[in-house]
Amino acid sequence: SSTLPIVVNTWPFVNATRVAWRTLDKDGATVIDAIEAGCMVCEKEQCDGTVGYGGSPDENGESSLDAMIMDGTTMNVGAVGYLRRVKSAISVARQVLEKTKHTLLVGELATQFAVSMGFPEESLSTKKSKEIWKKWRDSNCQPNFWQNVVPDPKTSCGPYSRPKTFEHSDKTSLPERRDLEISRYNHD
Amino acid sequence: TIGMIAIDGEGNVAAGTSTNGATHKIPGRVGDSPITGAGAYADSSIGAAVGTGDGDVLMRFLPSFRAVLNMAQGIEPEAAAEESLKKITQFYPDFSGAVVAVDRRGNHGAACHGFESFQYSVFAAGFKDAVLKNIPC
Repeated sequence: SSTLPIVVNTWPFVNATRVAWRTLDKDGATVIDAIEAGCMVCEKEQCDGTVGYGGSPDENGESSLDAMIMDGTTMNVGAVGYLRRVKSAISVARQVLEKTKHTLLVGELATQFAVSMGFPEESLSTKKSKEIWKKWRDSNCQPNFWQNVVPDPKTSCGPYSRPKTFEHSDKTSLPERRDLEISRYNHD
Repeated sequence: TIGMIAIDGEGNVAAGTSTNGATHKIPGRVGDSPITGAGAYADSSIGAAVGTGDGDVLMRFLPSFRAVLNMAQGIEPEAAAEESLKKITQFYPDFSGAVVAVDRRGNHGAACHGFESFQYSVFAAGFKDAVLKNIPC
């Protein structure tokens, strides 16, 4: 148990915790300021490769970002999904919260929104993210998130397509997740 | 992913997330992090919770929302987080994820499943620095 104020975050990202705490300690600062400042630290430090630019490349080798801020006093939310070519995802989410009456903007048009709010557009790829992607390609694109497509996604790279015949399974077994290699260094 | 909760001295609660998602995802995929109630949820009259892990599964169960609802029923944060993962593991026993919950008084706790271990970081009034909490999964 603790006393207020308090800042808590997932994973051992203590620099983010410290900055959020120091922000909260400033005169006039809000909990929204603290969340933005704390998450920004991880976006800049690329915490564990799981936050910010240059991490978790997709099948095309591109990094994209998701972020959200929720104000528990007003129940207002601002969020972005699959944000491309803009590094400050948490700050763009804050702009969605403050400058729009929407909740979530996604993809290319979220990028356009960010640019219109003054955020610079730049590549999110790095040498490291390109290496991660190349290693994956060289391993026949394993693991991946496809199923019930051809060629067999367990052994081959795409492009994938729907098989000519597909029998809907009536099996009741639970879907496997273990083979996706979700870990401390690969997670949402 | 980072999921973060902040509560000020007046009891205002906020939560947030930022992530680059799952590695090798299919282009266009979005995980739980920007989904209200999945990656994070905050209610200043109750507290807040944040989730991390396999986002495709997490977003199907809204564990952050569930943990906050549990705290609204008087359940302590750790048990609230634990319960929010229980439903997920019924369907996905090999899923990996964690939920951290904080009530409006600053009591906090977490639960995890499938990771080798899970840590979260806390900085509260009276602390000299951030403190790491280790949670066995």
